Amino acid sequence: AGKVIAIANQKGGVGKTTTAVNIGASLAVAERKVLLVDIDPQANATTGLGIKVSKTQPTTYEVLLGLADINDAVVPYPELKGLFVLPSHIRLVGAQVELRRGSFEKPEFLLRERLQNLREEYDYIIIDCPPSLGILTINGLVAAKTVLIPIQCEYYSLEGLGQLLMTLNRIRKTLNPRLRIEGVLLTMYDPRPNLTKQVEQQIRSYFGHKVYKTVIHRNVRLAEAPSFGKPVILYDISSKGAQNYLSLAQEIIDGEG
Amino acid sequence: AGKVIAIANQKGGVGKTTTAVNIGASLAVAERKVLLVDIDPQANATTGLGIKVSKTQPTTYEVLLGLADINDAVVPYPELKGLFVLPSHIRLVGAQVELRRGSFEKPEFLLRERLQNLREEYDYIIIDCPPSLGILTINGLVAAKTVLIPIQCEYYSLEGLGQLLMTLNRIRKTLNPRLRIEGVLLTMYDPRPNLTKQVEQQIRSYFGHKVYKTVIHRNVRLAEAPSFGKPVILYDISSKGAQNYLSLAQEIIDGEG
Ligand SMILES: Nc1ncnc2c1ncn2[C@@H]1O[C@H](COP(=O)(O)OP(=O)(O)OP(=O)(O)O)[C@@H](O)[C@H]1O
Ligand SMILES: Nc1ncnc2c1ncn2[C@@H]1O[C@H](COP(=O)(O)OP(=O)(O)OP(=O)(O)O)[C@@H](O)[C@H]1O
Ligand SMILES: [Mg+2]
Ligand SMILES: [Mg+2]
Repeated sequence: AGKVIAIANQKGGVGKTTTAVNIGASLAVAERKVLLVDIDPQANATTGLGIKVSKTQPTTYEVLLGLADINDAVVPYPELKGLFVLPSHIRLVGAQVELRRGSFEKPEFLLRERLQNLREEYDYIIIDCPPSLGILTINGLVAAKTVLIPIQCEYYSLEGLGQLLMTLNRIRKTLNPRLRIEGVLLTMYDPRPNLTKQVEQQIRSYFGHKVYKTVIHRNVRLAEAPSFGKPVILYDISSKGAQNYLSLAQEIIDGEG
Repeated sequence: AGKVIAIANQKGGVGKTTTAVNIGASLAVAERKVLLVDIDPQANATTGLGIKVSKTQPTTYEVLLGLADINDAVVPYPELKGLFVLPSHIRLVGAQVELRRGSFEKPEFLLRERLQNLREEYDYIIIDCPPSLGILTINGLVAAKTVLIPIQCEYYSLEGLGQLLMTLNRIRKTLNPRLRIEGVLLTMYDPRPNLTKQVEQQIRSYFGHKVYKTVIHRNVRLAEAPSFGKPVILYDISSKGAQNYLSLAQEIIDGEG
């Protein structure tokens, strides 16, 4: 059955969406069937793949609130056989208040329930979370079996790790006992500044072998690709960014064992 | 009376905290009295100035919920006469649920009410917002007279602008009719990639003269400074980052007229 991986870190701008989109695409190229679930109201993973959502089209919002069936909301990514997307839309902002209002008995479990029947159909389900520890990210962490943590080698990113680990522990104790760390991914890596080395050392000494061997280097092709609605492997396969994400996907596949 | 400026953009990692801390410090150096309000549960502005919050110390959380008086929570930043901070703490995450629970008649106005009596004491009140459009950012936008929008010249940042403007319009209509855009600030600017020029052109054609003349260039000194608990002007006054933020503070002061 499909492996469900949440891409989460409440620190903003660390490369969650870039990682979700490009791991999803790289796994699809490796002949896996992948569902990319966008639960960020910013809907960056959705627009980063060039998917335009109409007013009447069902999205993560309708699926979570039970207004639409997930099978009616999932769309294929036409340029890559094996890659499918549950698109998001800004109206998902409204769900954060509605989920708390009390009409749902266990609002944290909604995404998990919606994905339940799909797990047999996909090899991987990748969930792109927003930059917060609110009800949407909690839904992602409860639905997932593992969490992949992208992190920049900078001070504020390091500061935030403590909060994230506390949240993961809380979720493991109360909502999802099976939740494990899939891995910690160094992103936007620039080997030149001292700061990078200092922070990297702290991350590796804390997480040890959980830190992926693959490091995602800062590479402008990764920032350009979404403006063309493509993952970087279709935008520029020869780029450092594409090579990094292909090697990361290989590491994830090797871990399938 | 003091000018209240919110630093907001729901897109993560665009330089909100870096801008709040360094504008605050640059205005203090120009002999203004400045209060930096941290309403992000990540508390990056607080730790970025080396402020350690104890368990019993009142923070934004206690002030918002009425558990402590704001005058007991504000602390001076010892290295710069004129700079004061209302510190945040991770427990502020809890306020997002408590503010919605219904015990407050107008939860969106709490920060504005708490700052009411301080406005005479400070020349500027700078509010650092979290990367979301939830109740904490709304509190910041309702308390503020103007909003300064930091933005990277990248695709996802541009995508998010539409949502931010929609939210500002909604707040102007329902909660804070005086809310104006103080300015749009280009951050982490790297003139080399085509992407930068393309996005910059779109931002300037949309916002016109609202875009600050000062552009904040990508400069590693800005990322290093918070690990020493200092604004960049105290960490490395000769750096490009320090020069950029001093010139931005001058633009803001020139606009006082
Ligand atoms: N390795 C990289 N090299 C260069 N640019 C990158 C890299 N990874 C991401 N970016 C760019 O940096 C910005 C932030 O990345 P991204 O939006 O993926 O982060 P995020 O964690 O999803 O942000 P948010 O917290 O808003 O959800 C984007 O403009 C993206 O294109
Ligand atoms: N001009 C710059 N040059 C280089 N690094 C920068 C610059 N501005 C900010 N940074 C670094 O980039 C990262 C993101 O900046 P920052 O945390 O200020 O953004 P933010 O919008 O406050 O993020 P969040 O959405 O998480 O609140 C930080 O590690 C910061 O040190
Ligand atoms: Mg994202
Ligand atoms: Mg911040």
